[in-house]
Amino acid sequence: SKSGDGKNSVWI
Amino acid sequence: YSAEPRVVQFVKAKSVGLRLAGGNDVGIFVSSVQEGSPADSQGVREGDQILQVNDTSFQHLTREEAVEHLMALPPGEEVTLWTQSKQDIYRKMVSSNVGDSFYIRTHFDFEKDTPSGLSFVRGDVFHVLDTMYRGRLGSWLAVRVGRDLQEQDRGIIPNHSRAEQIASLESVLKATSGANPSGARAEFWKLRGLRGAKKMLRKSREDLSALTKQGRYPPYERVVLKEANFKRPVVILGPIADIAVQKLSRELPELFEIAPSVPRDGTSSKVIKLDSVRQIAEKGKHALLDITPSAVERLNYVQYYPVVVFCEPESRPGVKAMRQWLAPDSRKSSRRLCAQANKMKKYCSHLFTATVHLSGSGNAWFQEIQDIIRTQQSQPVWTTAEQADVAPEDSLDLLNPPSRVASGYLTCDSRANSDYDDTDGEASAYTDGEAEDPYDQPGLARSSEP
Repeated sequence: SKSGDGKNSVWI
Repeated sequence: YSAEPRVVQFVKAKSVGLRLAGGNDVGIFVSSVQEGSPADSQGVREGDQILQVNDTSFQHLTREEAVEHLMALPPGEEVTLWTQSKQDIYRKMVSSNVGDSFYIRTHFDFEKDTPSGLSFVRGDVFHVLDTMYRGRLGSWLAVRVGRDLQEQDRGIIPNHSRAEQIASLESVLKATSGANPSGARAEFWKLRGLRGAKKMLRKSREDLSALTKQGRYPPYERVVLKEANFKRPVVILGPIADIAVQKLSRELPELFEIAPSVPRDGTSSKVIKLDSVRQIAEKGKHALLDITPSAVERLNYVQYYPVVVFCEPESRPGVKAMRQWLAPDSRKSSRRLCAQANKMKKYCSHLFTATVHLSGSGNAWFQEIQDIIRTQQSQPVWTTAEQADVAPEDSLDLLNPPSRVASGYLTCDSRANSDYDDTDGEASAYTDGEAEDPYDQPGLARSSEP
């Protein structure tokens, strides 16, 4: 398992 | 639901308007679409896999690489996306929280600068789990992989571009700080051996650092775990190493060959050229090497993965009896060989692949060495990911391409090169203060200091 939701936090 | 690839075209505004999930082997997926963005207006939806952007395939990119690629596209320009809806895979990926997953070997030393950071030295292996820790660029979430292949501590390490900066800064500092001593005296101390564990570690790190520059290793090298496709070299350590090596090459010449040592330019010390290790491996044989512990580290670093077998003495009389039986003509001192073995066990055990206990009589130890080598040969080792796809017959050249290890050599352990008087039972046999040295090389220990 990982910490965070596994995606970038800002729009790219 | 549709698995049909779709082509989507739009003009990039300030951003494309996407969040991405996944990465590496899983693929890059759209995890959310910004309302009213050009991507939204063209029907890009959560769960779409992005196969390609303009001319760039997104099939094996890390999430960081995919994000950096989309960010680098200039606003106002046309963007073409190849996508396919893969809702089932996307859902599985989200629920299992997989994504970026790959292994790297580091080629610089790093001291952590935050509590959640991981310090490492060159040669350490990490399993990278996330290339955008907490959704931001700059840090990777990783787990250290131990020598036993067990996953150890977890934390953050610099991302690829920060690693580049740190590694290049490190090489500039090394070059200007005089950390690499030169001149005859420095050379003497280099040859004189590695007196303390600390000194040895530092020297060995300097050695590896020079190798990094020489070979232009990337700061992070992608690696995979696989069986070596060549016969790994063998290093036997301990009080009967010389006998073991002779016996292996004599009794099993089709499987073992002693690597020749040659004088190092301008000195009386001997070295083994990496190229001769390669040549023996090319013959399908294990090269038998008489080398120093720092040379073992170097061999590991250049991915020759030596099998290091330590023969542990049970008692000095036992070793003496064994040597008299196996090599009656040898004049080597059992006492010194045992003392050296004990120092080696204390300071170099991290380099040992396996230990053979020299006890009892008979040839059990010799069979055990052979079994260890056979077993180790079938164990997986960390191999450069780019090499993994290469046909076995080509890979030995890649193992040691000239650009990587231009003038590679290994420092020899002098045990095999200088037979010294048997001084068993003499109280004053130690010279040159070596009794205090945690580790030394006996042949060199007899020489006087400059």
